[in-house]
Amino acid sequence: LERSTSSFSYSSYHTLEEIYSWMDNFVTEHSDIVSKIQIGHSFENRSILVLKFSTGGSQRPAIWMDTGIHSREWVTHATGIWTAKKIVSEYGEDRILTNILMSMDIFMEIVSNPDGFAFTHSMNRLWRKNKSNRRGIFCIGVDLNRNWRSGFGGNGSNDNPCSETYRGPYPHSEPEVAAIVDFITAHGNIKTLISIHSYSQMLMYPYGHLLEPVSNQEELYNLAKDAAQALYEVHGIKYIYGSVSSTLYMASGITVDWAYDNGIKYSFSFELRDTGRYGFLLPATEIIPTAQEVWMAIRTIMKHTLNHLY
Amino acid sequence: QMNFTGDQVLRVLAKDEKQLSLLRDLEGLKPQKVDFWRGPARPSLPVDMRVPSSELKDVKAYLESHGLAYSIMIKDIQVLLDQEREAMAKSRR
Repeated sequence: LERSTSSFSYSSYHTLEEIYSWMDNFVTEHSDIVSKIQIGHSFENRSILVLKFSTGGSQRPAIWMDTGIHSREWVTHATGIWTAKKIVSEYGEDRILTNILMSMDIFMEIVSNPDGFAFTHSMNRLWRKNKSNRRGIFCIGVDLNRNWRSGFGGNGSNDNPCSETYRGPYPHSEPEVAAIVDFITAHGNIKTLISIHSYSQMLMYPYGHLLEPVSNQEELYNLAKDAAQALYEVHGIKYIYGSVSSTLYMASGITVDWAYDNGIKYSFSFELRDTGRYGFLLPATEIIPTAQEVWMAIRTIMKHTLNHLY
Repeated sequence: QMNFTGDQVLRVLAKDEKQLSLLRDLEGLKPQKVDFWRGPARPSLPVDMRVPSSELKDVKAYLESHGLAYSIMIKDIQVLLDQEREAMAKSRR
């Protein structure tokens, strides 16, 4: 396995072991600002790890980012890795990011669904769900983005265990979801949540399970517009933006709705590029351009949060 | 590793809500066969679905019989997977 992050290829896809090994090297090399937290175990008992970026203080307002909740969306994990590297390399250089880190912490969960991700490397590259299986249930896996206690069981999720959008037997039944819920709830000061998926080039905010707009809809719409513009200016890739239910479809039990209902006003999900040709099989050559453009959108959202702390 | 030789991803442009529901029906007609990469959402958005090679003839006949316009987004999934795997091995080397 790699002995340092300098020889790690940020423009390639990696296995779970390589990513976890990279994390250890990354934390060692940047121990002044990065630490690793284990927030739980997956259904198959793999560690669920979060990187914490902090310049000190305690209980600071914070930003949460997660990638890879749907395991076949490989470009999201790769984007998370590149973004982590970007944060440490820009700290002290980029005035906006430096200001953000002087006042806030950033938590990043790069492999939110380790069992599913390992399965995409070992058996089925197109696996989406986690790997939970329960007595008497014929099919394996729950869609981790339908298992949250917000509109759980409504339109836009499925109670058929064989469906790709199976919501699970009850809210937070899945250890991968419960680990995030417990961490964010215990932290109590998360101000922004960004959940990164692929693909279809969208930037969305709550609600997915309701058509009615959220109370700060106008603010979120304008922020999404600014973020999509910042993204477009990097490589000319157009994202559409709006609430999940009005931009895409009704989806219930999703991360961003739960976050919003639990006080996180700035709650967004990205659907990264495919440029209309590759779907989940985006070539590795597009990892860095994808990460570069989405970084500018993330930076826009974090800057807005810093300037509008609540 | 599962093999996806001959599997294709079809990109379908539904003209209206009626055509979208015909696509949703497909999931019921072909349970665990048709894998929606981009699910039926709204007429302005494409629907991408992975179809196993064994089902391609049936599914294309279904689309054509209902006047659903489609294109082939990925001609053979396994070709892209092989390229992906080779790229990972090369990067490791």
